[in-house]
Amino acid sequence: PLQGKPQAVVTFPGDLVSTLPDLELAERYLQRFGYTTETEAKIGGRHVSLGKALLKMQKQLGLEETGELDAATLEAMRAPRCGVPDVGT
Amino acid sequence: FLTFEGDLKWDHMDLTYRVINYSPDLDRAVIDDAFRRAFQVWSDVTPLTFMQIHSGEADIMIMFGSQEHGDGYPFDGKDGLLAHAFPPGQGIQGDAHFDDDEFWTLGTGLVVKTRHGNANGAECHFPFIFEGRSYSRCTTEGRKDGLPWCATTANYDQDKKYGFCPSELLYTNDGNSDGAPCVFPFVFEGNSYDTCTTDGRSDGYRWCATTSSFDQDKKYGFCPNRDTAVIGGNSQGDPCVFPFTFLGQSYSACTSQGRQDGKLWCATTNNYDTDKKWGFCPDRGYSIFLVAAHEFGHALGLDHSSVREALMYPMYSYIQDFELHPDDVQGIQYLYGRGSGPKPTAPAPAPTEESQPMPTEEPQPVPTQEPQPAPTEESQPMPTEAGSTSTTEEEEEETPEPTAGPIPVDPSRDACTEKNFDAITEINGELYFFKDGNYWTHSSFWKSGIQGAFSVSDTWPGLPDTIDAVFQDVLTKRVFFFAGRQFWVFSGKSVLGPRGIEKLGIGKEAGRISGALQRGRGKVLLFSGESYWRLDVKVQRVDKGYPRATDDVFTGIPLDARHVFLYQGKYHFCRGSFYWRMTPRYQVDRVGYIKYDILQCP
Repeated sequence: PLQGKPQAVVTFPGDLVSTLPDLELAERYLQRFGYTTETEAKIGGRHVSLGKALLKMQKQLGLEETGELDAATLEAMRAPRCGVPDVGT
Repeated sequence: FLTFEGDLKWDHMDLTYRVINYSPDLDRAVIDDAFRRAFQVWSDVTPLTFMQIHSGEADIMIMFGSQEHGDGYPFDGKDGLLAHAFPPGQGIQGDAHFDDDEFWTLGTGLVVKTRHGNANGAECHFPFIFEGRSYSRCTTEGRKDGLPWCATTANYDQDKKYGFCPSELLYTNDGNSDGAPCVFPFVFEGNSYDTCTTDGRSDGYRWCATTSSFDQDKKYGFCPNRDTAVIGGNSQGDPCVFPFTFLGQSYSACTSQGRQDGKLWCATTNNYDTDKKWGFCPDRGYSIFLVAAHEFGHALGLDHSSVREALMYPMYSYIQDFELHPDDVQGIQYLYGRGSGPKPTAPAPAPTEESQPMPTEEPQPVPTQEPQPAPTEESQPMPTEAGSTSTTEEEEEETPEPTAGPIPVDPSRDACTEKNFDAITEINGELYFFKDGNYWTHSSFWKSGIQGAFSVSDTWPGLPDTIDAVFQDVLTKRVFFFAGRQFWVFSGKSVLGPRGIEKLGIGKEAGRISGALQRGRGKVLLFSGESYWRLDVKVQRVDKGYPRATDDVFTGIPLDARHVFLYQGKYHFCRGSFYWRMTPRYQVDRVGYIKYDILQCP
């Protein structure tokens, strides 16, 4: 049976990441862990650089290499992990 | 594996480490022990030694902190980033930092180590029975002094074993009061406080005065977390207050109402609607041992690996009986050479490594390990692309593969018409299906479909017609066959056996072996009935502490599986015409038909 009342969604004070839109979360993740840089994003255009960076990340983390922001890749981006970058110094 | 650019490594083997501060989530003895074991992961396979020091500059300085904690690489609240570390070198190089907005445990939930009482510092046992009631938290019931306590066995009424839970009324950490408990109320900047506070601090740690006036005496300590302390939110460390009001409704337990991510939270005052004070409720948390072992790998010079099962893989996953992956071993030995092998250790008690009985109250210095003679440098393989198997060094000499392909005995005998099979396993990347002295192969790689039926006795002479289980040792490529309580070991066509499985150390309770899972590092799990043993293939003996109950680790799969095998990196449990597929994270990710999904019969 459907629930009686629609679920209220509250923004809790001090809650950080969980409400970021997917694309912004992806861009932050790819830059933070060295898969792309801000300049690359500017030069190549958002979509192209994202695709390239996603492919690099998917290969590095053993995900299916689609170059797309698919569900498995988003799940990986939300997974708890080490803060050391995967690429670069 | 990957190392940092320029193969950054320490120029000496006898390293020191120092724990600068401690998370209030765990008793400091538990944290010290976890860090000691995390370093031992690496010292077991290299000449490296690690000594804990308690003052001055150590090679590896370890600290807990939240958000921006002084190095320009801020953490991010609960979940997300868990920790980070710097490659070997001076100053901050070689240091490891842990995000104290995480809930630190040993990976399976709250760890409440008791003090005093009569249980020698044992952990609380939840739930426990006291005066006929069940408690899944520490309680002040039965006491007038308000000190929370718990039983350290399931039944206090029967066993009378107990200890006191962490609380600011019992002790404080660090500060300048030698562990003295808080005094409430106390005065700070003219205000009166009757609970711990973060006022006056920017790092979010809760503290209290240990006299009635901090303004006058300047005596203070940090408050340990109670068992009901929340994580993150905006009142980290404060206990839940039940009942609390949220959107006009009363809640007497943690809830995920109001959230889309399903995480449980509670208010830390009795009215969230007016006070807006909240935090996440304790969950399984993150194993400080596993995360520390990973970060210490960085501190020794290893970068992230793309091998999913490796310790140096960047994402966290909880593993119950942890073992260092060959990829990690090759990486650290590329930098520091081999050690002289694992140190002889006293026989461990039966429970899992994680629940080792805690050391005595005072943290023990890491036992001084005799400096190992430096191994002569063997020519080390150069690291290539992460995960490239070309860096893998076979430890055992290769056993010859059967070279000439077998000739089908009866090509018309169709595997798809067989009602069921005796055994299924993967050999050299192909799946083998055994039945009544015949076998078929199926390679998803070569797309050649099902090949056979071939004669078992042609390929492996001397075997009986009915086989219960088969597995191939990943390192030596030898193939082990089981039938009843007998087993055979084939290297190519040469065979050793039959021998009784009691020679492996498997008791009479195992009538037949139903399957095997290769676990890497020379270990294979052998399943029988509802239990499994861990076989050390090199010494052909099962490890101490086995058998264990299958459903302790492998949940959600049939306990009476007829076949258990590893295929394409995932565990397969078969019963009847179905199979359950489980990921290395012990999650069943697929249930399907053996014939249609695995054999791909039409």
